[in-house]
Amino acid sequence: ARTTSTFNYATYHTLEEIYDFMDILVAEHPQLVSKLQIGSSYEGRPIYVLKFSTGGNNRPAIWIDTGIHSREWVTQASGVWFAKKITEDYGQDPAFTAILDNLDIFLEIVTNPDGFAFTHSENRMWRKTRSRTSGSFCVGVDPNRNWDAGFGGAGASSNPCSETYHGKFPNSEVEVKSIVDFVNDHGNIKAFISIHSYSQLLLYPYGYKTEAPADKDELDQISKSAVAALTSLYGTKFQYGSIITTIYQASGGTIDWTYNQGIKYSFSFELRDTGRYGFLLPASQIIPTAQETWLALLTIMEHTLNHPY
Amino acid sequence: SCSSMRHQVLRISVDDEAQVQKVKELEDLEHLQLDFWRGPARPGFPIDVRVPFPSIQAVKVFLEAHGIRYTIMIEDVQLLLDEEQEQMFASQGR
Repeated sequence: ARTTSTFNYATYHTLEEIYDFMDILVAEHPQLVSKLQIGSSYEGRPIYVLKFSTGGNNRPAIWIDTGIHSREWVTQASGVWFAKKITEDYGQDPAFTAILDNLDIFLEIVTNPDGFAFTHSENRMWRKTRSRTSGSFCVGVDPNRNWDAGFGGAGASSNPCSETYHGKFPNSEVEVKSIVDFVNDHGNIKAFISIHSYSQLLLYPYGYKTEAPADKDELDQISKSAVAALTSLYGTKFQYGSIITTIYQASGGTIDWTYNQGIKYSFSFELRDTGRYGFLLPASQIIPTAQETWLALLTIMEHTLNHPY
Repeated sequence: SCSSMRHQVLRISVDDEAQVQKVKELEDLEHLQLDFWRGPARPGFPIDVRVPFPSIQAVKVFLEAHGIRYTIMIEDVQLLLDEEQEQMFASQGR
């Protein structure tokens, strides 16, 4: 596609096509969008984050990432759709314009580039990073068990061959470390949203411990509103709650670490599950999935704008 | 890839914690090479597992022996993968 208007959002794309899309979007909206490289993956691929900003200096910001588990293709595809939506709605939708007039948005579409490339080349079902573990012939770490929040506890595996292998030490995966460094350097991220699929859930901390987060009531209320907004579009039913009470115990997770850093509005989505396709959600479902998820994201972003801390 | 030929994805329904634990036992049987798409969580929460063809019979016998209900969510993963690839190529062609 030579413009983001001719780009096909209703199909899955390769890493190269998504990276091309980013460059085209930046070229089309140089005043609004810039592309940052926050690191390089284990296999040397650039790790890009799109920054949406209308000015200011180190404004409070919202982080959204998709694709940290590479086989969850509807999340990267939704990330591409979100990027286009942001450029379309800024200046058009008053509520969203108010958000971007006061907050920056960072969007990492392909959070696990090596894994994503591998799902296109070798194994569509690949989930983890592609790092090598000395002493094991198994490859990869679960990037959502590698964060320094209850690292190595229950709900993660010490077996390199497991899909939930937590890695040798916290932040051992460059894909995770790149985000950790970015968040610490920025210092002013107020909401962090990590997007997965599939289970139709909106989750908040904690996963590694049963202790409720100090802001549980507020996070629960935001989740309720966000899920209501999402469901209002196509009737897709979502559950919400803390990770450990809603699904299972999972240690070393992304939003447990971000919440422990003081980023109060830390959430994780699990997108659509039609009960028929699992990770192989048909491409025809990308846009409706992205549309409904955007309504939930808007709810969280508006709350972040209206409740500075 | 041809390695997913006749892999099935089973959707398992667990009614109580004992059944959840039973399915977790399956997770530990590495030789079955199971790939949990939705892991064992809690009663009432669907568990989806991709089962390689050689392990299908053993898994179904295990589930039935313990009275654990399941349906076949995906009959043949490779067919869906092929459809996905065809859809992508057709779209790129357009």
